[in-house]
Amino acid sequence: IPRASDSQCPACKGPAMDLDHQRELLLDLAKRRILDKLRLSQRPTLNTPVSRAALRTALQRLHGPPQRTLPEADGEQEYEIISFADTGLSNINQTRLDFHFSSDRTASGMEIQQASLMFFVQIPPNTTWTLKLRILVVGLRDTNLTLATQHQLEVDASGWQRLFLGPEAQAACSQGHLTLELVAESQGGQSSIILGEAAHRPFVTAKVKVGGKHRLHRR
Amino acid sequence: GINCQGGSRMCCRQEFFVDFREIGWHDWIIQPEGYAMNFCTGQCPLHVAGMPGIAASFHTAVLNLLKANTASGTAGGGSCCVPTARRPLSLLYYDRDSNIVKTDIPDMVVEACGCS
Repeated sequence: IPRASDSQCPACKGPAMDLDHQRELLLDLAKRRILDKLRLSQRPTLNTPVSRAALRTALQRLHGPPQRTLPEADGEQEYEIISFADTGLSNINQTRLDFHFSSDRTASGMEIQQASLMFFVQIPPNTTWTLKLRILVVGLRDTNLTLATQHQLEVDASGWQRLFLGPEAQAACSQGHLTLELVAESQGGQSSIILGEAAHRPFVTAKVKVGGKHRLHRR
Repeated sequence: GINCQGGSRMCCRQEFFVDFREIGWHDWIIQPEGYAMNFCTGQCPLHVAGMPGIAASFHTAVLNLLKANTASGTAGGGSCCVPTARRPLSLLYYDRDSNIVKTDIPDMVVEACGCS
């Protein structure tokens, strides 16, 4: 934007403009630039705000300081996403977790690099619990959920648990919706051992690449 | 220096900070609090065309005057004041499913300007 009327840069044929108008133009340019680079058509409106406690807990667990990754040659953008679960109790020993990944990114070809589930268990002292994690995916022909795969883990102390999710779960994340079920082999517990209130809300962390050209997979 | 100061009319970097609270984006952008976009402005007379930054040394300016005088006969468009160094903008924000997203957007902050 030229600073004075006589400083016409050949590329900017416009007349010099007053500072207020210039500021307004620059703010609009900055907004558009950020939205374009985030592949958003407009700024998101938040339907379910996240509590500060959940935000703080999740950010403490997100991988360390952002590794300054140089942008890929073919314009891919790397993201790290934390998705909080919509939790539903099927019964005392069975907790269903639903995760939604924004269609803004799935539309432009989201490639999940790595994904893991973080959840908090509260068990009585000096006990060991067996937990089964089921990955459920929508069937090809119908909308029912079918079991894609299952992991088992032994828990002998309360605290945060991390489970790395395999290709089936990563594929479900790429499609935009992941459903997991945590089943505790009960020792007659009176309440669910998976905590879900604000500071202990289960979440999935995922490293994602978006927008590259079709990558040749070397075999 | 490369920042526009006072009445300098030569190509320089004009600092421009966008406060996310001022534009009402602080609810969905968690970090940072704003974006130092900056932009390039000012004149690029022919004898500093092609300077990587505006700190053109005397020797370079003389050489370029010679180049410009011989070159002034050639047809050639003006030289423009453009970004010569930029760095990424790291953002932590909520997407519309209230997921927390962290990403580095390359080439978003203008660090230095020069004459094309």
